Amino acid sequence: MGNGNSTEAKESRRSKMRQKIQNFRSRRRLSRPGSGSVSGLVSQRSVSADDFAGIALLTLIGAEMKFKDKWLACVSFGEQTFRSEISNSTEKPIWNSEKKLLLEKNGPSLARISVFETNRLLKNNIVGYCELDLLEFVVQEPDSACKSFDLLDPASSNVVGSMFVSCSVEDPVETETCFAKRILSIVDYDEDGKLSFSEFSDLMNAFGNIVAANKKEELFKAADLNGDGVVTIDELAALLAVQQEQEPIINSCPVCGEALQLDKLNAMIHMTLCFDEGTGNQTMTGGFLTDRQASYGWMFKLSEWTHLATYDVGLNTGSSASHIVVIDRKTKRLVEELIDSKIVMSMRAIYQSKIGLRLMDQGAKEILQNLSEKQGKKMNTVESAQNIPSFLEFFKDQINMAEVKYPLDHFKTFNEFFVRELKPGARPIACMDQDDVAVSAADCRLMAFQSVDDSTRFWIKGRKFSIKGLLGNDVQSDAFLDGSLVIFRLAPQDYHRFHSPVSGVIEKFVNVSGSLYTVNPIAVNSKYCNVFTENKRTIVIISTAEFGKVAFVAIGATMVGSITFVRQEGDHVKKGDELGYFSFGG
Amino acid sequence: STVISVFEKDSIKIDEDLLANSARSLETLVTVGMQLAQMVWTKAKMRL
Repeated sequence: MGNGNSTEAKESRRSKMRQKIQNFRSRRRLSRPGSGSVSGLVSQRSVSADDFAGIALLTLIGAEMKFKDKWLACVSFGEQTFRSEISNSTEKPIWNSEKKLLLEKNGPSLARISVFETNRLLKNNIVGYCELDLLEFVVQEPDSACKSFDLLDPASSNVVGSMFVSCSVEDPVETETCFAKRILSIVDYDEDGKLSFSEFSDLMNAFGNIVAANKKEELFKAADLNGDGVVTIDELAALLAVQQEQEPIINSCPVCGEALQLDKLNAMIHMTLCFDEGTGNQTMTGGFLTDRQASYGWMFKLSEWTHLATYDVGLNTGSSASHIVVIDRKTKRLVEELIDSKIVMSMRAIYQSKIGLRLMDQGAKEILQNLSEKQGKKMNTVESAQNIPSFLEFFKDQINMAEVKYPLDHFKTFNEFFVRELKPGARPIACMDQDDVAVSAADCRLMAFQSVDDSTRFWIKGRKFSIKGLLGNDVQSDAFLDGSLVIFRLAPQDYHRFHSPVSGVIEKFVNVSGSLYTVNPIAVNSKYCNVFTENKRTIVIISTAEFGKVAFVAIGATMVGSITFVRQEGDHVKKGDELGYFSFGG
Repeated sequence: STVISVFEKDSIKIDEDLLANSARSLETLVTVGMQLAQMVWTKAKMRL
């Protein structure tokens, strides 16, 4: 019996694992471009004819590196990332990997190519990267000539190799013309360039079209001018193009099966990209959001099976929260935020469970306060400056020392470095002469909501959150009730000074004492935790001619709990002016 | 650390891309000085 049960249990475990793998594969498939996942892919966004610039064919030809290894290349473009196969062990990897990418006039145009040395067991290491503007590339190199780009070391910007790339763009009209021919050729089983009625009928079924048989016949006969029972693909393509305009007959994608409810242009874009994905013409693997994800070794993938839910945009709440993906506004590319896995684990344990928060109530608040004060003292010692190089190494491609006002040896403590100033002009202020335009108050990860309701629906999950709670009892909050909310979250590597988002006069400062919970989204997204209304904070009321009163709330967090203002009540501030900074301390 | 700006109801029109990302629970990486929102004229007129 015992053995039997054990065998059954093993079988059950195996079957569960198989099911997980199956789920992984099917979800992975669904997250590919054109498959209609929520990963911000082509099929989800409606592209207007005015915005459509064409479909670019990008080819990663190869690279020249300075040492031998097995190499892997990733392309990040907009919200998608693709990876090549792994090369042989060589200094000159050749991939010849192709990918078709949708170009929109106001969409992303900057592609980032990263080259990784591969590890069998560990995470692959990025060795170099380059960025190229695809729109510029195709204008400058219309013949899809191979062009080389310097690969830069993310830490030092030294050149570590060369990348060879080609790119061409299909004219939108050409894409449309080719499209109908292409879909018809799928069912041209005998490849004679002609379609029989049965072949045409099969295609209609694949498109999910439930039109009556007589409608199919009617269409077919219209194209079959000489009545010989077959029509050329060119003839039928022309007819289909017209017909699709009047009464869409393509209802679902024959590759991924997704219902196509968008207009003709979007259906065409979806299928043009999806067909390549499905027919194996493309040699790059998709389904990743960031190049970090695409570079993970197979050991990571094992854990990915059990944490698949984490691979979506933004932060997933609940027990699955472990990665944060943010979108870079400049490049329109997704970026994965670096958080130490141990910190993630502890934050989940503390902030996403009732037990964790209960423990927090029973003395842990004081521990956080003491920890922050202790850390503040430590970071003000001369010895703490030794931590600066390792900090820079950890965030190597995210801190640009070239824009910092002083050189590294200027900073005598870590805290001095942490509150580093930037060179004048490093952060241009948008519409400087127009006070009716508000600007970002910090280098940060930003969330913006037109109403408080939206903010609680999409982001702030603490049950006790309210504007009154945020601003405290000493601020007249009636004017702000149901106002608009912008949340600027600073990550450790960010420039830690905050600036005025508007021009006006500082009316008053109100200090509210409180806890020093983390302000990481893991806590903000927890229904058990109310970081914004319970943390230590300073509220500044700025009176403006354009926006009325604006409440500016600086909220301290674990370890970084010291809030310093460099302005005073009555000061007139221009938007973009520095207001103060956060530093290590309690 | 975090900064939150609260604006009076109907006083600003936040940029569409920021709202769209936020509605997907997706934070947007921005730098100091990037455009955030514009004044809403009707409310401002009443005030002025």
